Amino acid sequence: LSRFKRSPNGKRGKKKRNRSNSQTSSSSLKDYIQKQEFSVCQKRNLYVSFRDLGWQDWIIAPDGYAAFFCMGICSFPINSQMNATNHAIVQTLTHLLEPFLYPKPSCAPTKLNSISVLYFDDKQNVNLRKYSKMVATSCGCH
Amino acid sequence: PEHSPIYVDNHKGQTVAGEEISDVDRAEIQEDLLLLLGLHRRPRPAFQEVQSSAPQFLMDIYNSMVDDEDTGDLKLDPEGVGSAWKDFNITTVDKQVIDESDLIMSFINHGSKLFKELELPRSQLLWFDLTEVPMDENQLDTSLRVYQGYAEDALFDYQSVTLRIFQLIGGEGETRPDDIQLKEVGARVLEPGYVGWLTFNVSSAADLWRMFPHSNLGLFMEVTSEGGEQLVPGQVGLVDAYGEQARQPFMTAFFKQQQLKRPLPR
Repeated sequence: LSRFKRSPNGKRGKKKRNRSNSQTSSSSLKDYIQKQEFSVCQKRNLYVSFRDLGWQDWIIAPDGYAAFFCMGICSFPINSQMNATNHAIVQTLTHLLEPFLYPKPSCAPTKLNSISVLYFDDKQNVNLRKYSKMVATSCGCH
Repeated sequence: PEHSPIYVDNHKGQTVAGEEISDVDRAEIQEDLLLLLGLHRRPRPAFQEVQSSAPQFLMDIYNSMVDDEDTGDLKLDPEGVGSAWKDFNITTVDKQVIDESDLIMSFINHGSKLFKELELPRSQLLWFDLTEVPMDENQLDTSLRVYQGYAEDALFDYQSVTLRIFQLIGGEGETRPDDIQLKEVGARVLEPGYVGWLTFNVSSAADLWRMFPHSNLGLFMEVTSEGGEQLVPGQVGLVDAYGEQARQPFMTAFFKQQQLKRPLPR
């Protein structure tokens, strides 16, 4: 930012910026850090309970499953984010250059695991079905 | 049902029940989950027999599955930690089929309740309902499992005994004994002293029943002595349709998705 917004008399500009930064209170900085912590790209829990849906009369196992989801912002500096790919770094830089043209890298699953569900059908037959890529085991910036 | 079916992260490392949702939202969530599971509607089984052999087989497989670290896919535990290997006599070939399958269906036997007009011992009739089998799945293999326990008689001491599995073939709706033909689909000379499951490949019969449900007249298990004398299965320790629930004959079909399905609309 300093490279693009540098004023003709760069020293004054720098002083001004420093002064404005120093005026920021310590409490607001703490808030900022906390906010960053919550908004950073990470895996969040989301449990779907078959039992609470009242489906235990046909689903034998499991009782439910931890679906998880990825949530958070992939913002600069990208190296502080979880599992950022090389492409995510390039995406971040292009976003910084043209924020309205190029989006930030997205927070998405980097590893997906399968689950299996054991259930009865209408004819009392039992089915074991595997569902691939159903559980986000880790998230990262893409 | 008064609880929320969705539990979410509260940002403090805990998972808590989501906000209460309306009946309309709840119905939509149910519909979305059913679509995700590849079902058009919620199954309504009339009764559940979790203790019988067919569900037990799949429960054992379910409990023996582990995540493949490289692919994230579910595979049968290579160390054979689960009981499926031992209890259901799962071979290395079976393991390969199980690992490849996307869907495994286990069918309970309805044979004794059907075909009352057939002059065959009803305890030895096997009939499996394949009407719920999805047509868009590739059938990899279908196997019939029959349990051999301890023999009551000492028949094995002086002669060999054979178990034969026949497919009943007849015209559409024909269940008169004269119109029924028996086609052998598998045979096994019983090993004296063996206790465990015997596996027969019945893929060709299952393929036919899947394509032409009306041709499904089931299977018949016949036990004969060396001299051709017909025996009651229980005499040589075989469990028939009237035997212990957990040891009754059952059929298992293994399927793999034919191609990548179109993305779900929701």
